[in-house]
Amino acid sequence: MSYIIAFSNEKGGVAKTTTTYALGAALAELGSQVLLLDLDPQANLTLANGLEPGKSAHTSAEILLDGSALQDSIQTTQTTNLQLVASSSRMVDAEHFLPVRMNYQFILRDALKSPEAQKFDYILMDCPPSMGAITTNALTAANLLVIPTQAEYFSAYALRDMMTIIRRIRKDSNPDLAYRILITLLDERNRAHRAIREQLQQTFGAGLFTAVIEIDTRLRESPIVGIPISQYRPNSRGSQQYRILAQELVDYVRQQ
Amino acid sequence: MSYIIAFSNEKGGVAKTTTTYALGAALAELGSQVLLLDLDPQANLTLANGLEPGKSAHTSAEILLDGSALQDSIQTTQTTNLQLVASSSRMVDAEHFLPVRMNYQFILRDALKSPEAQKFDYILMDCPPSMGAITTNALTAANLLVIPTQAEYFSAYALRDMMTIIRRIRKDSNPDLAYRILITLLDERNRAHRAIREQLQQTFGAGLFTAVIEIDTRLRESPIVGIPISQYRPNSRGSQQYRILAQELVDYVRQQ
Ligand SMILES: Nc1ncnc2c1ncn2[C@@H]1O[C@H](COP(=O)(O)OP(=O)(O)OP(=O)(O)O)[C@@H](O)[C@H]1O
Ligand SMILES: Nc1ncnc2c1ncn2[C@@H]1O[C@H](COP(=O)(O)OP(=O)(O)OP(=O)(O)O)[C@@H](O)[C@H]1O
Ligand SMILES: [Mg+2]
Ligand SMILES: [Mg+2]
Repeated sequence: MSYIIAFSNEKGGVAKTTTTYALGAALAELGSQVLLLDLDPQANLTLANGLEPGKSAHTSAEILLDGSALQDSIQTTQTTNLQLVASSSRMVDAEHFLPVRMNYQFILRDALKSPEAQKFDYILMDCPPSMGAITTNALTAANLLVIPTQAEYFSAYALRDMMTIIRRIRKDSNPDLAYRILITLLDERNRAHRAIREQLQQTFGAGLFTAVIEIDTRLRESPIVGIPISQYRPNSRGSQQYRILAQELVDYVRQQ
Repeated sequence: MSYIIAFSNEKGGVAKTTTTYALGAALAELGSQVLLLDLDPQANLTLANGLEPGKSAHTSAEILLDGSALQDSIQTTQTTNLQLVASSSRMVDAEHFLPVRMNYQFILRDALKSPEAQKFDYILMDCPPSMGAITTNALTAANLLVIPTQAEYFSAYALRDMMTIIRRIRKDSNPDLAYRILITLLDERNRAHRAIREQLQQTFGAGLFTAVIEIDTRLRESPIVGIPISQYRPNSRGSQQYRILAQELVDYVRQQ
């Protein structure tokens, strides 16, 4: 049984893509078989793997829109134990056309039940910064929703909407959806960051990962090279902090 | 004739909301009559004005979904010469339901032709980080598209999609749509930032504002207090740099 995680937040620019990639690579380094699923029309996860969005014949758009088999879209990456389903700008059509179909929210969940998907220990899905049909599909398929968030006012406020969305998904299509909040892009020297981080810990308690990801410019650079941070700068703060997160996640999953 | 500006970028977290608010306040300070239009379901521009999203009876959702008059949704802010149309989470419905209507992309353009709208020198629209029906409405109504962007790899790549979208809008609904790119959240000390900024200047030339907005933690703090940066910390770097941008914009509009 593969464990399925969605990385989603309506707030933009909170490191959803960066976290999906860096955590995926850290889990692969631990020896797990990991599949990355790029569900964002921006295709940043595809780009971060050194691939040109739009060049792959089969992408997540074909799975969602045409019902094509998962295995047709899986490709290898430059990282051992890490595979990818690319995205393309056609995913914009998924956002527009899926909602008219009956039970459209179960398309991805059902595609991830295939034998091919069961070969993976973890399936990590990067979502766009919107709460439409694509994100609904991801949250319906997921065991866990990871919500990357900055320790900033707009981001903290977005968590209120995210809690509302979790309640809706649990009612409509996925009663067992769990969540964990991850603080990213943290600047420990910044007073506002420290204050909001404190508030988040008080409000969410165990709903927050203990692991925190601080600002590390190496994380901006690795997508340019097309490899994950753990290969680009294995001893960087970013690599280390995502390894700690990977260990905390493995412990969490084991307890479930 | 009011001059209409859309702040849009598919890439999330690039300071669309921060720029709409800070630039709007700087133009109001110069004596212009300015209307801020919050078109994002996240309602961050509404929140930054110290208002509770969802509490306003009439919002941009009523204009787009119900065809209600612009003047019903306009409210004053704590800043002289600056008024606001709030947003609410109902705007998510606009994203889903508008595309089935004939000529849905002209709803906002037509609403901004009302006599009430003509009282304003500038109308500034904050868009969500997605390229759906709401953003199409804004780009159809706008004289100018301002694209805030970080000097980072994913953001720079998003500009390619934005150019494609501009071509589509010019063909379909707004042949005179102009654009200007604004570099935001710049860290002058960061090598990757300097390198990408250089590349953007070479690629886009005059398509780029000369003014640049650097990282200034005061810009993160002002939304918490519910007033614009020019009132919260008038002598901060953020306030000064948005005043320079306002002057460059005024000069640009005068030449049109
Ligand atoms: N810890 C970090 N330190 C420094 N830069 C970071 C870090 N995490 C992410 N970034 C950079 O911040 C920007 C935003 O991150 P990213 O694009 O992953 O966010 P996102 O939530 O996926 O955005 P979107 O909402 O557009 O999908 C990117 O340019 C990324 O390279
Ligand atoms: N120049 C700046 N210096 C420091 N922080 C900034 C600056 N500009 C914006 N910010 C902060 O960066 C974060 C992202 O900015 P903002 O929310 O305005 O971006 P956005 O493009 O509107 O995001 P979204 O895609 O979610 O709508 C916010 O927390 C904001 O307070
Ligand atoms: Mg992303
Ligand atoms: Mg915004």
